[in-house]
Amino acid sequence: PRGGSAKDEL
Amino acid sequence: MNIFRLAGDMTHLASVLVLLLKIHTIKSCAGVSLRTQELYAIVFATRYLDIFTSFVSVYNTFMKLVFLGSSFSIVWYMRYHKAVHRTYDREQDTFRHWFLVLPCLVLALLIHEKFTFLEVLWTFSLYLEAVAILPQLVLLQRTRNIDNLTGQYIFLLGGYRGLYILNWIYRYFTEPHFVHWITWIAGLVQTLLYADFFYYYFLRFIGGRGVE
Repeated sequence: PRGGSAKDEL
Repeated sequence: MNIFRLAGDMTHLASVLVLLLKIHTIKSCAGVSLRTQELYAIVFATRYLDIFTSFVSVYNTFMKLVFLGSSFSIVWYMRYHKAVHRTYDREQDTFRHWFLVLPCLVLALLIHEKFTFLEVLWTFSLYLEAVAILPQLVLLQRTRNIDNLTGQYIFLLGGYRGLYILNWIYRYFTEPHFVHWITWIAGLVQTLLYADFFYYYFLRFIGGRGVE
């Protein structure tokens, strides 16, 4: 499933 | 990017700036744990390895460079700048920080989303960040008179963690399938460490007694 990734956080 | 995430990042940035201000202008690192600062340098170095492989936004890349640069320069100042190094509480800052690094590495090798080099190190950085503040909290409890800047630094770091949890709650309800157990549990543990500290700090403040 597509969704937001925590990788775009700092 | 939501308001909680942005506020969290700005609070994190403010905490680093407060610390740099103390080191740069007052030329003092009294009450600051070098062990914690070294752990943060390791955290950012291992988490931001993807700076070369994945691009999210100019904002993200810029902030990654700021956190990498600031954490390593703080360590450099505390270790090698003569005037700053003289103010370092070396005898008090005795937490065995390597005893935090190794268990986090083992945990990252055991519990991760994907078994790849970058992914395991990214997970390791989450686990390590959760406990990296411990040497600082221990040093703080040993130091009788902490100055305003050190207190503000820790207060801002705690605020950053709290805002990130609000950010995750917001993202969970607004983004489809935003479920990240490893990130959440590590972040929650980290925030609870601060909450525990603030609780005792508050008791000390209203009771006028030392932290036990």
